Order: sequence, then structure tokens, then C-alpha cells
Amino acid sequence: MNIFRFSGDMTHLMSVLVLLLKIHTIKSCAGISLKTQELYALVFLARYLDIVTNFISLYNTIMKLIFLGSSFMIVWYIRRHRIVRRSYDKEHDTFRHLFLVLPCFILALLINERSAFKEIMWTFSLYLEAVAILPQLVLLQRTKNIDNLTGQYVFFLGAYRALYICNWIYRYFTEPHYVHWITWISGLVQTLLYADFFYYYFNSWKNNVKLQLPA
Amino acid sequence: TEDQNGKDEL
Repeated sequence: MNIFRFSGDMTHLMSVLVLLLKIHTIKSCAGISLKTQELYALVFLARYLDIVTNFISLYNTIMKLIFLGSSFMIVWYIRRHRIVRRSYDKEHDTFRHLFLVLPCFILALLINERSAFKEIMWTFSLYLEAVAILPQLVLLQRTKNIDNLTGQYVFFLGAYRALYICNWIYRYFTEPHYVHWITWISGLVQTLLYADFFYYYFNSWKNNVKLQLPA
Repeated sequence: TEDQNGKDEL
């Protein structure tokens, strides 16, 4: 495993921890999109179907369990927790799951490396992960005051994607036969979706003002 | 332990 891949996994882990920290300690999910969180839960469910059948490493299995567990835990907190759910911004979080899930599933049926069930689900998870952040970005745009933890959550997620691209470039040059068009293109699309957010995030940090995305 | 398919990624 190279340093980019490891750092990417760690920033991904950080993003989840920041979000859980916010929800668990402040008992608030203000500014967090339930739609995005539900899509991530679906992404991990579809991608890690092989968790029991295909052992790669202890690291791999533990990380998969963490991402699966935390994504469902976050959804549970927002939907069911007596206090947390009160802060959920239902009026502004209006993105429809199906508009993202259905096209991704159809695309996975059409464009995949092998048309086996697990392979299609894996491809579906890549396509869906690429666009799963959209409801969250829309919600941020509609939110006047983005708190620090929410901003950091999205920042860490974006950093994770950027580091994965470095990882692919590194692996392409160091490993024989490492060519994965589907992973690369969906990963690139996903990273580009953060470009706008990053621009405003760094500006707010540089000028030391509160983060706000233009409508 | 890294498999050929890149499926060792999360």
C-alpha cells in the first residue's frame, strides 16, 4: 500500500469521525444531508458484498466494517435519535434518491468490466459514490451559516478523493496491468464535484471569514 | 496481499 492510498483512507476515516463527533457530542446534525448519508450507506452495502467471501487483509476488512457501521449509525442518528433528529434540516434537504440511484444502476448494467452480480453491484457503488455528495453540496449552498465541523467533514471527504487519484497515478506507474477506467473516470468526476467547494473553503480559510457558498 | 483487480481499494 502506498502513502497516497493510506492517507486517502485516513482522511476518509477522519471525515466520518468528524461527522460522528459533531452528531454525538453536540447532538446536532444541522447542515448534514440525510440523503447523502443514506446514499453512502447504500454505496458501502453494494461495494462490500464480498466482505465475508473475499479476504484481502485485516486492514481491509476492519476498514470496510468501520465504513459500513458508521454510515448506518449516522443514518440511524439522524432518523431515529430523539434529540439529534430535531436538528435535521428536512425543508432544505429535498434531493430525490431515485434521481441518482436509478441512472447509476442502469449505467452499471450497461458499462462494467464483467457482467456478474457482484461486479455490477461493485460498479454501481462506484458510480453512486461519485454523485452521492450532491445532496450534501446542495444543502450547503442553501445553508446560510455552515459550521466548522460540517465544513471540515466535506473538506476531508474531498481530500480523500484527491489522494485516491494520486494513489491511482502512483499505482499505474509502479504496478503492471494496473488499468481501471471505470474506477478512474467515476473517481475523477467525484473529485471535480468538490472543486467549487474547495475554492470557497480555501478562500474562507485564507481570509479568515465564515464559510458560505454562493447560491 | 494486493490483488490484481484493484479491488483491494476501499
